[in-house]
Amino acid sequence: RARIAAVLNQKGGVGKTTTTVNVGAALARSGLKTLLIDLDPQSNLSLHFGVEEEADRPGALQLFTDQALAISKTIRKARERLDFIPATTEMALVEGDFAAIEGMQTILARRLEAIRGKYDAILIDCPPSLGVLSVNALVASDFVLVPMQAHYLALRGLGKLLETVLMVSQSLNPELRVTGVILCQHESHSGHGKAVVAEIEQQFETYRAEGVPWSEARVLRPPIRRNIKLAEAPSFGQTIFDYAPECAGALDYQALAEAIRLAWGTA
Amino acid sequence: RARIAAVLNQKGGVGKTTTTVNVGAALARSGLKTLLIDLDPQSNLSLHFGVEEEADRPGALQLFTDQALAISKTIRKARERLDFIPATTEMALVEGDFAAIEGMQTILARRLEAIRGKYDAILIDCPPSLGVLSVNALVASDFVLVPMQAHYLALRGLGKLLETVLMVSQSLNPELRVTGVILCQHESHSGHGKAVVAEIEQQFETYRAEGVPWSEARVLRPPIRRNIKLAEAPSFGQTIFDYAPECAGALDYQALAEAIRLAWGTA
Ligand SMILES: Nc1ncnc2c1ncn2[C@@H]1O[C@H](COP(=O)(O)OP(=O)(O)OP(=O)(O)O)[C@@H](O)[C@H]1O
Ligand SMILES: Nc1ncnc2c1ncn2[C@@H]1O[C@H](COP(=O)(O)OP(=O)(O)OP(=O)(O)O)[C@@H](O)[C@H]1O
Ligand SMILES: [Mg+2]
Ligand SMILES: [Mg+2]
Repeated sequence: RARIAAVLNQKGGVGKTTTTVNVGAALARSGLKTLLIDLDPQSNLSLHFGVEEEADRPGALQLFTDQALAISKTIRKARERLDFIPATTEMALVEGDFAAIEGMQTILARRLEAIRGKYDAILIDCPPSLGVLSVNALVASDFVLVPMQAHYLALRGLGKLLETVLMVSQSLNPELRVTGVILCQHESHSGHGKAVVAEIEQQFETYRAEGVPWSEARVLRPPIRRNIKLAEAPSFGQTIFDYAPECAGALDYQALAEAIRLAWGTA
Repeated sequence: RARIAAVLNQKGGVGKTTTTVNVGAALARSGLKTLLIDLDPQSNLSLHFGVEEEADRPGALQLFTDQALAISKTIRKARERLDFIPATTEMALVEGDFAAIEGMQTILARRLEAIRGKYDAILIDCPPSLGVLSVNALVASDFVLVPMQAHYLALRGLGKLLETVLMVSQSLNPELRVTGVILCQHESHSGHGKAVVAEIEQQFETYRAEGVPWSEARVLRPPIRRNIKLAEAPSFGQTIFDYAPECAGALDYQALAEAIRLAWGTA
């Protein structure tokens, strides 16, 4: 049975999509059959694999709007052992039109039951918000991965994110656990970064009560160093392992994927 | 009469708040009486000036919810010739509850009429979305400043932003003009960056028809180089000119503010 993780931070531009693509690719390279789901109307993950606005073919939107359609019809192959479900900008309708419908928050969880046996890992790239789509991801997931930059302005969002995770764990998904924070676009030499990392670890400690979803969460290592090749790879429709397999970005994501496998007990 | 500008890009984390604070501070240092408005429920601009969640004191929310309150009651002093109106997370309600109300989109424009004579420049820090709050900013503004990173994934958003600007200019604000793109967190040595900048300039050229709001828009110079001191300054409640007046970030924002003044004809 696949381990399912939501890659989530409501702050925009921190590295959610870059992390979902490259951790996913690293897990597939290490032998795990992996599915990536683009749940963001911006559909940057889809663009990363060369799929842009294909409204005539089924994708993530149909998981919500066409219950008769088998989920397998929405799945595309990206690489060996790596599949993905693309998004379209129309997905934004789900946040609007559907939000008030009864049982709306558990649609994705029910949809993934049908394919959970076919994969070892499923990663969900979330939009930069804590709305209906992100809540669907949290309800469907076992774990939460939180990409963050070690910047002062980024700290305030962590508390709010943990509040939403707690709310979902107390209502619809008691199994939900926060694996930890992934430091993205990291500038390891900076004193400011070190102070913020210490503050993040402090926030986990203060909340570290029994029974909260983040009681075992930590800052995952290694940090992902800032590396322009990570920003270049999407324009060629490539993962970092295709584009520059020896660069710091590839080494960091490779090592991070191993750390995640260890944390999930699938090493 | 103040020139009013919306600092807007629906992509998160590009540098909107950092630009509003530091261009604002540079304009004030150059002698212009400047007002900054925090229109983002994340309230990062407010945090930058040491104001956090002061729901008991009036701020940007009351501009929408309490028409009887004089706008001057929401204004705080930040530095010499630099005032600001703080936000609170409750502002998110405006996107939800108020969106359907008739005439909702022109509230901010009407509110700013009362104080427009008291300032030379008013900058509005927008949330990372194209919803009711950002539309209010566009209706109230003369100009749009678009912070962007020169990354491939950032390009797709520009078209959508220009579409929204066109829609506002054709309905509620015919005077609205796009001043241009501000390159943020810029890595000038990167070939990828150069290719993306060329693509942005191309997008402006292809659209450059008569009568569109961006017919004179361009990539503003100098780019704002990536500089960790810009990320450190907010944690001390300081602008870059307080924190590190000789660093690259300060020099870049100083020169950019002059370029903006030239473009606005207020040099
Ligand atoms: N380690 C890194 N080094 C350099 N650039 C990076 C790195 N990680 C991400 N980027 C770049 O930073 C930008 C933001 O990253 P990304 O799109 O992955 O963030 P996101 O959190 O998914 O954004 P959104 O909230 O819009 O979905 C992108 O242009 C990406 O290429
Ligand atoms: N030139 C720069 N060099 C280094 N760091 C920067 C620079 N500009 C912005 N930053 C940092 O990048 C992060 C994002 O910047 P900022 O918060 O200004 O973006 P934003 O567009 O306002 O984000 P949001 O969409 O969440 O409102 C912040 O942590 C900020 O300190
Ligand atoms: Mg993303
Ligand atoms: Mg901001």
